[in-house]
Amino acid sequence: TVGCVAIDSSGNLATATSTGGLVNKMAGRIGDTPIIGAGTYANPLCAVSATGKGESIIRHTVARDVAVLMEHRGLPLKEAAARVVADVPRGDVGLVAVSAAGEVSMVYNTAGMFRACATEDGYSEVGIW
Amino acid sequence: MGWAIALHGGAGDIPRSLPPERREPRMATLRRSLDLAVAALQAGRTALDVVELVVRELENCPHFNAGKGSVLTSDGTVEMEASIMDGNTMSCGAVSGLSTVVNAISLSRLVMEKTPHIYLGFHGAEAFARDQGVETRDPSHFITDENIERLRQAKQANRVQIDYTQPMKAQPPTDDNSRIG
Repeated sequence: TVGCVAIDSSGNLATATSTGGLVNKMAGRIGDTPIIGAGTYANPLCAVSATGKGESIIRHTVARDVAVLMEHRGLPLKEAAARVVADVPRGDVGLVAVSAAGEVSMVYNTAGMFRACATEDGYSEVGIW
Repeated sequence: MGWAIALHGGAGDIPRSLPPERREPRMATLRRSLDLAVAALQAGRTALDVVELVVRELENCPHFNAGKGSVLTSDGTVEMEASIMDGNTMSCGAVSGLSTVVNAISLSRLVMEKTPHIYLGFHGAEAFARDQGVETRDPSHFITDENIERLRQAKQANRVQIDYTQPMKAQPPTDDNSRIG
């Protein structure tokens, strides 16, 4: 799975996710990536792209839950994302997200996640573990 | 506030022992994709354009599980899927079951912008792709030797794998986690 989230200089948020799925999956199996609210979600508060075990991500509506914690609990992005990932079985999920405030979160409960980020104030990061 | 971007190339049991010849091509693509995104944001491109162009870059890299380099079904075929969403308008598009479309993410954006629907799958999505004139290739274009080997190992171990769960060696799986999808 690959994904990207962004906020532009005008404050617009967007997310995109694409995948081949799981090795040895059954023909016709749909994962979390194309399910809006599971692997991919964006609203005026945040944009989220998830990766990992699709069945678990769908069950926990991961991407939408990040937005819900921000919207209804008033949590900042990093805390919302960390809380959602902590509630998903270990080894099943990673996500990248940005908020309308320009916050970035890259969090996972797997052994690693190929990831990268950059912000206008000059911060950037590329990592695996 | 200013612009911000984050991208991923998949999560899973990525071993810290991943050899440089498998790690470096992926890290190089992450850096190249990040540079592309930063340049586009600095040029004033919209967030929607930026997320699409980054995912296209990652789909076209055979080292990531999407587009070229997608993993294989138990039938040894490729079934690609993608989705895109605009935060301000909540518009979104999604596709599944693609076997010939080079950039599934661009087709999902066309579903969002050119149809009254959100999600098209399988032969309907393939027909829409031909109707829209997006780039398509023979399914064999997306299949790599590495993923043929991964499918063989997964079948041998009789399990599905997350993006980077490394196939277990001969010994039986030590925990349930190693047998998950």
